[in-house]
Amino acid sequence: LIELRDVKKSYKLDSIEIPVLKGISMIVEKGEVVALVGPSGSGKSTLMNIIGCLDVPTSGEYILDNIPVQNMNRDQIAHIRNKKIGFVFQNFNLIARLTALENVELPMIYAGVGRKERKERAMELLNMVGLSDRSGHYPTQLSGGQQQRVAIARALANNPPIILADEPTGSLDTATGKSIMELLLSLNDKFGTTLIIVTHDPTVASYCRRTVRIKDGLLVE
Amino acid sequence: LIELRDVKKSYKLDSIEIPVLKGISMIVEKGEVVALVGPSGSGKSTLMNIIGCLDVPTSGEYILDNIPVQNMNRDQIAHIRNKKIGFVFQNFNLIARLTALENVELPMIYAGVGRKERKERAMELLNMVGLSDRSGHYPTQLSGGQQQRVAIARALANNPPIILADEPTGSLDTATGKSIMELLLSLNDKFGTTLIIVTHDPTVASYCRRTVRIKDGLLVE
Ligand SMILES: Nc1ncnc2c1ncn2[C@@H]1O[C@H](COP(=O)(O)OP(=O)(O)OP(=O)(O)O)[C@@H](O)[C@H]1O
Ligand SMILES: Nc1ncnc2c1ncn2[C@@H]1O[C@H](COP(=O)(O)OP(=O)(O)OP(=O)(O)O)[C@@H](O)[C@H]1O
Ligand SMILES: [Mg+2]
Ligand SMILES: [Mg+2]
Repeated sequence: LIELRDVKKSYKLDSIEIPVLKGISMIVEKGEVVALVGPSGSGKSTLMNIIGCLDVPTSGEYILDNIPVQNMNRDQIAHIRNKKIGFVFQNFNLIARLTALENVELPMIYAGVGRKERKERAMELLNMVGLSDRSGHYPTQLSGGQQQRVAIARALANNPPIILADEPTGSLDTATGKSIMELLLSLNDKFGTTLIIVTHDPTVASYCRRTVRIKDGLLVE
Repeated sequence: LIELRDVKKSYKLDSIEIPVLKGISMIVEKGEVVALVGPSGSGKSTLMNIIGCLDVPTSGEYILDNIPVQNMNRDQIAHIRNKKIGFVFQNFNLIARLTALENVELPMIYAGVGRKERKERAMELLNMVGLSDRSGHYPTQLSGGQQQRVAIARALANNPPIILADEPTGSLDTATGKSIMELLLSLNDKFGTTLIIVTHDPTVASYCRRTVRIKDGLLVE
């Protein structure tokens, strides 16, 4: 269960303060599939970074499974980032000196999964996103859409109960995008995975059961 | 005038050869507006890099304004990249230690434009893409869509006769994407700028007068 109470976030640039989130309150139940939509620059990635424990709000409260995140210690936060939440970054964030396979293995190395098991799982995940023939490529040897699919496979590595995907089909053609959405939805069907998906694509939003709109840092109905 | 004759491109990975473009022949007339579409990994960016003189074909001929590109010297190529062709990269390729304004100024610095004139032009271009209030931000202080719009403004800096845009609206919401397409099409109306636009978005392709489809490294009708 994800609960935000009047979450605000401002950045400081020189002496100017830039308010980005101006008071977001929302609840996402376990097993929900939610689309997050809004204009470029409206605060979607900022909100996802807070929900994913990658950034902290300037004020307000974030409660994850009934525990206030601001009361958690470093180890608890590290556990959440590695085991509880899978994150697909908008700019992929692949490690350039690792191959596609190694990028997908990385979360499993942190989670202590054995070598043989993690290689098999990583190959299985690359296959699920249509890239079994690119496992030995480095990110610079992959197309934009292929890099995005490696980032998706990596987010699924530890089969986390929550997946936060920031425009997961942005670099994909319609058909490839559809197969990725079907993969994510199948995880929700099979394991009850909670999905929050930022998208600019109305078709992707239509796959989700609920749509949350954000504009200028505030939710709009 | 852009003319490709049986252009092929293969990458070498360890000892394996990966054919990516398998024989592309096409002509783009001056002032045309062409959409380039195809599945993820089909060779769109590879083709655009060759047309933009950022990469060379493994075999085949590329003739730009009646001059074979393989016969050009370094200075001629540098002139084409700086003055003749504006390129919007799929992954933006902004310089991280420069502000949005400085990124847009960069092509004009290479072209020898005076300081006052280039600052005014750069500000005007940022305004045209809706980012006049973000001119002092570094790329990491901008959202994904804002970075993309800075990359678009930079490609227009020297008002080049050819613009190659690799998924220019991939990170933009529908409304922002529409205003960017209207900006590009207005350049075609006013100056006769030739546009080649890679896209996964059928709406963007519908703005173009011609659509070229690519699949597995070959053009399909
Ligand atoms: N340096 C490289 N070494 C080996 N293979 C490469 C290299 N760069 C690209 N490729 C391969 O070339 C193919 C075409 O890549 P390209 O970037 O042109 O695709 P694309 O059509 O732009 O796809 P997308 O829509 O995902 O951006 C891909 O299968 C990719 O794996
Ligand atoms: N480090 C920073 N310093 C200052 N401002 C920032 C910083 N990071 C982001 N911003 C600003 O915060 C606002 C929200 O950014 P965010 O990345 O959340 O937008 P978004 O909704 O994800 O947009 P897009 O659809 O373009 O990805 C933007 O206006 C951006 O300029
Ligand atoms: Mg974003
Ligand atoms: Mg591409």
